[in-house]
Amino acid sequence: MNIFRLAGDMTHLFSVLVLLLKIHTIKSCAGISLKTQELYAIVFATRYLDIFTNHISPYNTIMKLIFLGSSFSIVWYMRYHKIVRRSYDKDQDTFRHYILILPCLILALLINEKFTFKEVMWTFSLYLEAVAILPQLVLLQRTRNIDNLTGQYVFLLGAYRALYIVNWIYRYFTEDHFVHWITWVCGLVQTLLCADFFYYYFQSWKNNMKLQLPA
Amino acid sequence: KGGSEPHDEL
Repeated sequence: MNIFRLAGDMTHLFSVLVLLLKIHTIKSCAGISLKTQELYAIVFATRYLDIFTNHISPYNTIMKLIFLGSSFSIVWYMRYHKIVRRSYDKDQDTFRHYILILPCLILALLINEKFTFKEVMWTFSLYLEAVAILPQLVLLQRTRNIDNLTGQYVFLLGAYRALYIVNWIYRYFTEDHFVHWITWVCGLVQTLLCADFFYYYFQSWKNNMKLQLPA
Repeated sequence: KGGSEPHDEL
């Protein structure tokens, strides 16, 4: 484990914590896309199928449990919690899941590292994770007025994959380990999708102004 | 060994 991987994991963890903080303490999920949250729940459920069979380290197992538990509980809060669900922007969050899920599944069946159930599911989770942020970005664009926690959530979520890319480069040069090109492409796509958001995030930060996306 | 398996990242 190198510093970039750890920083990436921590950024990812913080993004989830920021979101849970918003939901738990403010009892609001305004500006958060349930579609994106449901996609992440699917991503973790299909990626961590090996959680009990492929033991890497206690760290890995605990983090997997955290991501699985948090993603499903966020979905539960947004759908069923009697106060939280009232703040959900249902009418604005209209992105349809299957437009992303179906192509990712087909692509995973066609392009994968190995044609086994676990590998296809693992590849599917990578493809889906790369695009899962899209409903959230669409919602941000529509909501216009983005609160601080929501902005930080999306920023941390985007930064996590960017740090993973640095980690892959580092591992490529320092270890015998290299990640598959599928992982590279997905990681790059995922980061690039956030690039536009990053730009406006830094602009608002630099000018000390409230984050707003252009129409 | 090389390669990305077993998947040791999150």
